Parts: sequence; C-alpha cells; structure tokens
Amino acid sequence: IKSNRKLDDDFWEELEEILIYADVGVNTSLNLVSNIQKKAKKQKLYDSSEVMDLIKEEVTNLFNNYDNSINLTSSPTIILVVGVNGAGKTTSIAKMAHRYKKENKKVILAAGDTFRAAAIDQLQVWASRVGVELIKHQEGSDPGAVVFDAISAAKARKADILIIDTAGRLQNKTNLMKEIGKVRNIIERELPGAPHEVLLVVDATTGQNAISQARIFKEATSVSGIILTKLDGTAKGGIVLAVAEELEIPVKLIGIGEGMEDLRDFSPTDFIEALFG
Amino acid sequence: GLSDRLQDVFRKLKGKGKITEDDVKSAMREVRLALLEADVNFKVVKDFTSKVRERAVGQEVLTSLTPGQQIVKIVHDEMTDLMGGSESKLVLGKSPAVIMAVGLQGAGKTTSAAKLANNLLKQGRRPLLVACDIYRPAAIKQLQVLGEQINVPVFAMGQNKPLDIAKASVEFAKSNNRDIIIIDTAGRLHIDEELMDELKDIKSALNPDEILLVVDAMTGQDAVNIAEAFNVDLGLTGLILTKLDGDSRGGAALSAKAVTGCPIKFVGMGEKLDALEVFHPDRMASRILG
Ligand SMILES: Nc1nc2c(ncn2[C@@H]2O[C@H](COP(=O)(O)OP(=O)(O)OP(=O)(O)O)[C@@H](O)[C@H]2O)c(=O)[nH]1
Ligand SMILES: Nc1nc2c(ncn2[C@@H]2O[C@H](COP(=O)(O)OP(=O)(O)OP(=O)(O)O)[C@@H](O)[C@H]2O)c(=O)[nH]1
Ligand SMILES: [Mg+2]
Ligand SMILES: [Mg+2]
Repeated sequence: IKSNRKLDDDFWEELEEILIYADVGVNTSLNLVSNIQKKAKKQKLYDSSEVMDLIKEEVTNLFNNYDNSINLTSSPTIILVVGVNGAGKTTSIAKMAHRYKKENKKVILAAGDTFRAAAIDQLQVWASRVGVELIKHQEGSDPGAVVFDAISAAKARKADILIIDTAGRLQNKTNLMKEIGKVRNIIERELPGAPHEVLLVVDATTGQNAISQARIFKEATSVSGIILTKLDGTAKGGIVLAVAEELEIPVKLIGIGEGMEDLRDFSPTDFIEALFG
Repeated sequence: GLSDRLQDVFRKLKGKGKITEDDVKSAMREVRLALLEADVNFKVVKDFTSKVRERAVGQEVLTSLTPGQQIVKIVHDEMTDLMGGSESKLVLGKSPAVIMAVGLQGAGKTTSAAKLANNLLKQGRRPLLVACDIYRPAAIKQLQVLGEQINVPVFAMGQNKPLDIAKASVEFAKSNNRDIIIIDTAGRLHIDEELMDELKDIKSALNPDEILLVVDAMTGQDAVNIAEAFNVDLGLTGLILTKLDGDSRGGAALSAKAVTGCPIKFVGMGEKLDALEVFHPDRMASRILG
C-alpha cells in the first residue's frame, strides 16, 4: 500500500485483500479492518501511512501479549514437538538441537515417530550432523516406550534439553490424538512440571485449517507455542493471528529454510512487515 | 454451511415474492464468504462468484419458490463443472512411460509416488520407483522402505545428480522390463530458480507422460502461486490433492484447478499405500461448500 493515499473505500478494500491473501482469514480480516477504521476516525487519521502504522501496532500488541520465548530454565527442559503430517517437525527439531548445542547446552533427541517409513533414519542423520545423541527404538515400537527411555536417559546423563519428535497426525484422527495425549501423560508422570514446552509445528502455507489444528492439539496436549515453518516461501502464515487471538497460543520460532541454521525467533514486527511487504 | 446462510438471506422474502438486486448481492456476499473460509483463493472467488451471479439473476432463481436453494445448486454445479470435466485418468504412452511427482516440501510426493506405484501394480503394470530426492535426509531410504512394502523395485543411485539418476532409470527400466517409471523429486519452493531448473532439465531429458503437482489439501491462498509457477515452468498434466482424510475444506483444489486448468487426477486419503482414490469433483464441491 503506497503512502499518502486517501482513506477511501478502495483503500480499506485493498487492506482487506492483503490480509485475506496472507491467510489471515476473512472474518479476522474484516474485524481487524473495521476496528482500524473506527480507531482512525477517532484519532482523526487521514494519511494511509498513519493507518498502516496503526494496524502494525495493533497486530504487534496482540502478539506481545504472550510469552514468545522458549523456557529453558528446568533441567532437563523437555520439549514435545507435535503437528500434522509434513509440517516440518523433524527438521525443526534438528534446527533447535543445533542452536542449543551452539549455546553449549547438552541436548538429547528422542525418535518418537516410530511409525512413518524412515522417520527414525531421518532424525538419526540430523542428530549425527548436529552432533547430539538420539534415543531410538525399532521402527514400529511403542512411542511411549521411547519417550520413557529418553526421559530416563536425559535425567541420567544430566542433559539440559530433551526434544521429542512425534509422528505427524491429522487432528481429526481421534485415535492418533488420544495417542499423543498419552505421550504427554507419560512425560508429566516421569518428570513433574514437564513437558516444559509443547510446540505445535505449523506450515506457513496452511490456510484456515490451522485454527482447527491449534484448537484440537491444544485440547489433546495443551500447546505452549507454535513453530511456523516454510516462511521462506511466498505464503505469509497469516493464520497465526487468529490462532493468537482465539486460542492465545503465541508463535515462538519460525523456519526459513531446510538447513540447520534456518531457525529464527518470532519477531512480531518482522512478521507484520513481511505480511504487508 | 452455505445452504443455511443463504436461507437466512432469503428468509425475509417469505411473502414478499420478488427477489431484488440487493437480495442477489447479499446472496453473492455469502457465497464469497463461504468460499474464502474454505481457503479458495481471493481472485478465484471473485471470478467464480461473478459467473454464479450471472445465473443468479436469471429466471431459474427469480421465479423459484426457494431461491436460496436454487443458488446453492448453481454454486455447486458451477464448482463441479470447474473442477471436473476433463478425464482424470493417467495418460501413459510409450514404454517405459514416465510420471514425475513434483511439489512443495512436505506435500506428500514420496507417499503419493508409492501409492501410484501400488495402484499400477494392482492393475497389472510393472512400475519402477525412482529416488531423485538427494537432499532430504533418508529420503532415498524412505522410498526404498515404501517400495519394499508394496513389492515395487526402487531405482536409486545415492548422491548423484537427479538428472543423471532420472536418465539412468530409463535404461534400467528398459533392461529390467519395467513399463512405468515414477520419479519422486525433492520438495522445493516454486521461487527457487535453481531447483525449478533441475525439474525442467529432467523434463527435457525424459519427456514425461505425466507431470503431477502434489498439493496439500490444507493449503491456503498460496495454492494459486504454487500451482501457477509449477505450471508455467513445467507444463503440468495433472494434480494430486493429498491429506484429504483431514478436515480441511480443501478450497486449494478449486484454486489450483482454476489457475492451471489441470485436472485433479487423484486424492490422497491416508498414510497407507492403498489410500489413493480417483478424484470426484461433485464430492469436492460439497466439501468446499461445507
Ligand atoms: N523451505 C523450507 N522447507 C522446510 C522448512 N522446514 C521443513 N522443511 C521441509 O519440509 C519437509 C518436511 O519436513 P519434516 O521435518 O520431514 O516434516 P515432519 O513434520 O517431520 O513430517 P512427518 O514426520 O512426515 O509428519 C522437508 O523436505 C523439510 O526439509 C522450512 O522452514 N523451509
Ligand atoms: N493423513 C495423510 N497423510 C499423508 C497423505 N499423504 C502423505 N501423508 C503424510 O504426509 C507426510 C509427508 O509425506 P511425504 O510423502 O514425505 O511428503 P513429500 O512431499 O515427499 O515431502 P518432501 O520430500 O520433504 O518434500 C508423511 O507423514 C506422510 O505419511 C495423505 O493422503 N493423508
Ligand atoms: Mg517427522
Ligand atoms: Mg519426499
């Protein structure tokens, strides 16, 4: 949106379009624009650049209501990673392991996806590349058993961080959501206070279904934050606005590529700039 | 879904008799909202709604006792037409025929390639899976494990150039009596020129019978950008829509079809290798409309 534009109908329509194209969702977009319209009128704003600043401020404030950081204070800190198939869980875990290893933390990984073809192999390749230990069982074994083992290992080896990979699952698969709920219960039982983070991995190209994902995973395992992946593409990941607003789940990390370095902290200002960019 | 919403729009008409321009305008707004909520692309929604509007001001609606239902029928029929029409079967010519599976990271290419192989094997063909993803950790292993599960051979050459692997697979197919080659490629961004060139090179060398874009059914507005870019670069022959066993409305199907004109040939309905079905445009239309 060019600056110094009149705040006419075209302007407001264009603003709605940008938000909808960014996957903010039609209802969230219309509500946001109508709120901004009211505020602009109240504050007697007549310049489009002032309105853009207002909307950026509005969205930034929404995200800044929540804790955007990863809590690493417990020892070991247990991070459970969940999400639908193909979202980027395994790769994001490799990235986190790499980051924390660089910070001189002792990191252990758990191969909790015992189902998908070569899932354990995939995480093993990453673990070797990053230089961290991987706790794994045979393909087809019980994920709960792997998690149990991994927590014992983390305690015994005095690890700082244990990151648990899980199989992708679509949120409408009741039996699979029950399974992940059980995994969470095992973690709680084996270490009071754990899991310290439950991160839902969401692909930035996802549309409105991300809200259903967040809602149902929140019910099953409770979710402390989102890792928004594949922001290096052309999708803007606008669905995280509705998720923050309706479900109060913050975005903590973003994925911007396929390499172990391609992880960044979520910055609301960068995010909103890119959305309107 | 849309039916209830349109019923509300026309509820106040009871007894009024005639439908006005404003009534049609409100109805079209409900159609637009429903489609946007279903993740159909904004521009596709605009074009589609204007088509529907032309019919909505026609006699079939204006003289109907249930105009809301009539409009829903028009929307459903127009959408079914848009997504259906052309043949949804694979078109395989010379032997060995070549099928390429392409698309964004995590869309479901590797799984869909194996599912396709499974289908073709059951139809009495002799498919060969080809491992051209040399980047993703254990990608080749993943395809090999899947191939083993369905008794389909997997051609792999480890860490070699995907183009060389693809070329070598043709020779291998010929000398091993395999009549269909299914090439699994690495996930990539449509804006990654180098990786898009890699696909163009494979296409030039092998002249595939089918180039199928694998799209995740939960994709949002970006579906148009993705489908358009892959189509412009490669000339797609079809689409595979995956993870339709989820609860997403799947508007990406309409977007991708509308922008490329390519038929959706198959849908993925699960993680198992028998979970590949033929695409039904009317069922998809009902799903998108909620
Ligand atoms: N471009 C890009 N690709 C990514 C990103 N994160 C992950 N990927 C890719 O997305 C694909 C899927 O990643 P995985 O880590 O296997 O996803 P997953 O959620 O573990 O998948 P499942 O275990 O099968 O459910 C891989 O090709 C990754 O390289 C990202 O931030 N950007
Ligand atoms: N529920 C469901 N899961 C699917 C379907 N198709 C694929 N998947 C799952 O989606 C995830 C990603 O599938 P892959 O086949 O690895 O995707 P890909 O496109 O090859 O991924 P990259 O090679 O990393 O780009 C895996 O967990 C698959 O089991 C489907 O139709 N339904
Ligand atoms: Mg994984
Ligand atoms: Mg693959």
